[in-house]
Amino acid sequence: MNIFRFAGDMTHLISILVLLLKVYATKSCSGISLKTQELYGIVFLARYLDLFTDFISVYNTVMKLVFIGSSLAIVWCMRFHRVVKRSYDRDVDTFRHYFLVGGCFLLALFVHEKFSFREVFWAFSIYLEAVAILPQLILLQRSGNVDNLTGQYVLFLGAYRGFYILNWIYRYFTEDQFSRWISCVSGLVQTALYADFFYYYFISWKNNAKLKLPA
Amino acid sequence: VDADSVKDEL
Repeated sequence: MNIFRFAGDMTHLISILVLLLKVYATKSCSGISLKTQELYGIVFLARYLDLFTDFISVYNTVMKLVFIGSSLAIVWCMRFHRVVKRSYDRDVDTFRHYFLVGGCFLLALFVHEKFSFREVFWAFSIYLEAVAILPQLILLQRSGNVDNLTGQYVLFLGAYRGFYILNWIYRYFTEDQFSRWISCVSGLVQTALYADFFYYYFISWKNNAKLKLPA
Repeated sequence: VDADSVKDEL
């Protein structure tokens, strides 16, 4: 464990806490894409198949349970909670995310570290996580103004993989047989997708203005 | 390293 990875995990955790805060405090999920949340649920379920077989550390197991639990809880809330689901606007959350699932799974069948059940599902979860934010970013562009908590949620979610990139650079120079090119390439794509959001977030922060994404 | 290497990252 290195400081970059720990910072990344904490930033990821903060993004989830901000999202839970928004949904539970405001009893509203306006501005949140249910499709992105469903994709994250698939990402964590596909990636943590070894949850009960490989014990790495208490930290590792606890964080996996938190990530799986929170993503499924948010999806449940947005679909079934009688108050929250009323604020879900399916007319703006129209990204056909099943194409992302199919495409990433196909890619994982061809590009993986080893052709085994777990490795293919692991690669699938890495590719899917890289594009999982797309429905959310499209929704924000469509809905124009972004409320503070949603903006902070996306900001932290984008920043966490940026810390992981620093972690991979660090591990590349400090560990001899470290090769995580699947994670690295996907992580770069994932972080790049947030580039314009980071730009508009910084501009709104500098001008102390409301975050607005150009449609 | 065996490609089924234990994924120690989240």
